[in-house]
Amino acid sequence: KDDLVKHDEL
Amino acid sequence: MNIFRMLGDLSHLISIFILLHKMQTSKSCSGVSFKSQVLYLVVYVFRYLDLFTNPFMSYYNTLMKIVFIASSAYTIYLMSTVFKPTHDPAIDTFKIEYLLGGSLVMALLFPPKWTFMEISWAFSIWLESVAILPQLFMVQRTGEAETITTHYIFALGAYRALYIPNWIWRYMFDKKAKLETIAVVAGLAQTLLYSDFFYIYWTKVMKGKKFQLP
Repeated sequence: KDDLVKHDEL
Repeated sequence: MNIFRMLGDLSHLISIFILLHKMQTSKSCSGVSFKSQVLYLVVYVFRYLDLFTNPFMSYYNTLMKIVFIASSAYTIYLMSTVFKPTHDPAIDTFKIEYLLGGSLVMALLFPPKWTFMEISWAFSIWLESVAILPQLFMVQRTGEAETITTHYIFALGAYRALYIPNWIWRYMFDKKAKLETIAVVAGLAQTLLYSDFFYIYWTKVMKGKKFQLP
């Protein structure tokens, strides 16, 4: 699972 | 992108528009907590450091981050210059040092990773969850609020509240997404802080009555 949620969500 | 996330971000944009519109039309920032606005600027600056470091997410993502930082800075600029005479520091007395300190402690105790970027991200998440407190405290002190101000607070609260169904959605359908425990816990806490306000907003303001504390 990638870790990008924290950079994607505002 | 799902419907809840979209509505949440839209709600955030609307809240900014309402706040600026209120100040411009009434030529006043009375009833608005300067301290909460400063906290929001700190939140966005610390969270969106990834604008410079991270791989590019999307034009939407970059644009929204810039809009949130810029509008937040602009609000503070207006409140500290043009509309300064209409701001009453005597009722905006919440001690934000505790909020800043508490958020920093939480970020240092439970960082997602031991890097400056990750700690500053966690700090911004915790700080956002409590940044509305000076504003709610101010409403409580005066015992009432202008209807337009309550629309602002509602839209801002709805933004984070809508992220909760967004996370449930991602958990169920977005198999690639790794949910951030800190964001979810802080998001739930943030929504909980608003619950009293939401209740009064629904029972009074939505029925055309003035926002007044019982």
